[in-house]
Amino acid sequence: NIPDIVVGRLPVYLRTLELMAGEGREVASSQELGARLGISSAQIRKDLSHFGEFGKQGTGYNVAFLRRQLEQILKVNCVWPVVLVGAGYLGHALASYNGFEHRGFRIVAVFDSDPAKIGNRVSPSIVVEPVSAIGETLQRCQCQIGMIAVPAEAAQKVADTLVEAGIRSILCYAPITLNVPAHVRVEYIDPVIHLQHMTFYLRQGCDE
Amino acid sequence: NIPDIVVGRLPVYLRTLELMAGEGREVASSQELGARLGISSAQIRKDLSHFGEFGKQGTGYNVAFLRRQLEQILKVNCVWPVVLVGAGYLGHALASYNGFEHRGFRIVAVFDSDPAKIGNRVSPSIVVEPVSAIGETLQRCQCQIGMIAVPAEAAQKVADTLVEAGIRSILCYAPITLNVPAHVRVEYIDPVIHLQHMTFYLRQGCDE
Ligand SMILES: NC(=O)c1ccc[n+]([C@@H]2O[C@H](COP(=O)([O-])OP(=O)(O)OC[C@H]3O[C@@H](n4cnc5c(N)ncnc54)[C@H](O)[C@@H]3O)[C@@H](O)[C@H]2O)c1
Ligand SMILES: NC(=O)c1ccc[n+]([C@@H]2O[C@H](COP(=O)([O-])OP(=O)(O)OC[C@H]3O[C@@H](n4cnc5c(N)ncnc54)[C@H](O)[C@@H]3O)[C@@H](O)[C@H]2O)c1
Repeated sequence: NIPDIVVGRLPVYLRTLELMAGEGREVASSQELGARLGISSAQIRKDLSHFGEFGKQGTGYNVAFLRRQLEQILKVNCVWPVVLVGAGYLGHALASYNGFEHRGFRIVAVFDSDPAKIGNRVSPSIVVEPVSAIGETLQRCQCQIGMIAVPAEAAQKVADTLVEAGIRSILCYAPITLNVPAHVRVEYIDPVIHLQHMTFYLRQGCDE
Repeated sequence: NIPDIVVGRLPVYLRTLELMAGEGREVASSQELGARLGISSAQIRKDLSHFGEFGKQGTGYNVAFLRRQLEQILKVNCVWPVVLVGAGYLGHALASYNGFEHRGFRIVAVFDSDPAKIGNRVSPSIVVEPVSAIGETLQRCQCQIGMIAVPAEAAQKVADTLVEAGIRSILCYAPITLNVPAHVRVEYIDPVIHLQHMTFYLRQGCDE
C-alpha cells in the first residue's frame, strides 16, 4: 500500500523525465534527479522501490524506460476526458491551455450558468454548455475528472452537481475547501502554497 | 538546515490550521492533521520538530499558536508585493483573485506587451502597464516576487526581464521550464501534476 505522499511525487518525477528525454538524455542517476528536484536521491530511490527495481546500481535509470513505467503507474499512457465548470477568465485560459494533451488529459466540455456565456466558443473544439447538461455529458463521455473554475461562493454547489453526476476526481481552482464523499478525491490549485514556499527563502522583509 | 521538501509542506500545514481556526478548533493532534492531509502524524511531528517543540505530548498543538509560528517561519505575517506579467485570460483571473491578501500577498502591478491591453483596468486598483515599466516598478515597490501568465513561447524572455530587474522568486503558470540564475527560485503551477496524482487512484481506464 503506497503512501499518498509518495504517489504525489510520482508526477513530478515523470515531468522531470519528460524534460530530460527532451534534452536527449538516455540515463539518469537518482543523484541527478534529486539535484533537479531538490529531493534527496535516497528519497527518490525509496519512492520508486515501491513499484519495482527500475534502476541499475551504479548506472542509474534508463530515462525512456522509467518514464514508461511511471506513465503506466499513473495510468496516463492514454487520454482522460475532463470536464470544466466555469467559462470566465480562468475557464477561458484552461479551455485553451495546451499543457494537457500530451500528458494524458483533454477537456471535452465546458459548462457555465450564465446565459451570456452559454453557446460561446472557448476553444476550436468547445462551445459552452449549460450546467443542466452536466449529467448527460458525464454519462456520454464516461468522464471521471472535473475542474472547477467558478467563484468561491459557487464552488461547493458545483462540486455537489459533479459528484451527483458521477465524478470521481475534482481539481479545484477556487479558493475554498470542498466537502465531498469519501470516494471522491479533490486536489487544489493554490498559488499561495507556492508563494509561501518561496518567501521562506527570502531575506528582505515586507510591509506589515 | 531544513530540507526543501520539508519547507514545501509547511504552507500546507498552515492552510489546514487556517481552516481549523475557521471551524473554531483550538487544539489539533498530529493524528488529526495527518488524517486531514493524508500525511503520517510521525512525518508532521518530524517536520515541525525542525523549528521547535510546538506541541504537548498527549495534547497536541494549539492551533492559534502553531499558526502564528508557521506564519513567522514562512514570513507571511505581513504582505508581500507581487508583480504579474501577462494580462490575458489567466492574468485577468489572477489580478482579481481574492485568495492572496489575507495569506500574505498582494498583486501591485500587471504588465503586458500588447498595446491593446496596456492602460486597461484589470482590478479596482490595477491598470495594465507596458513591459518597459517593469524595472522602475520593481525598484519602487521593492518587489521580489513575480508571476508569469504569458504564452509558453514568451515565458523565458519574460523571466529574463524579471531577473534582470531584480526579482528573486517566480511563480510560473506557463507550461515550460524556465532557466534562471541559482539565486532565483522558480515554482510552477502545473495542473497536470495534480490530475496525474488523481488518475493513480482511478480504476476505470481511458481512451488510447
Ligand atoms: N488557483 C488559481 O491559481 C486561481 C487563479 C485565478 C482565479 N482563481 C479562481 O478561479 C475562479 C474563477 O475566476 P475567474 O477570474 O475566471 O472568475 P469569472 O467571474 O471571470 O468567471 C467565473 C465564471 O463562473 C461562472 N459561474 C458562477 N457560478 C456558477 C455556477 N454555479 N455554475 C456554473 N458556472 C458558474 C460565471 O458565470 C463565470 O463565467 C475563482 O474562484 C477565482 O478565485 C484561481
Ligand atoms: N498552470 C495553469 O493552471 C494554467 C492554466 C491556464 C493557462 N495557463 C497558461 O497561462 C498562460 C496565459 O494563458 P492565457 O489563456 O491567459 O493566454 P492569453 O493569450 O489570453 O494571454 C497571454 C497574455 O500575455 C501577453 N504577452 C505575450 N507575450 C508577452 C511578453 N513577452 N511580455 C508581456 N506580455 C506578453 C499577451 O499580450 C496576452 O495578453 C499560457 O502560458 C497558458 O498556457 C496556465
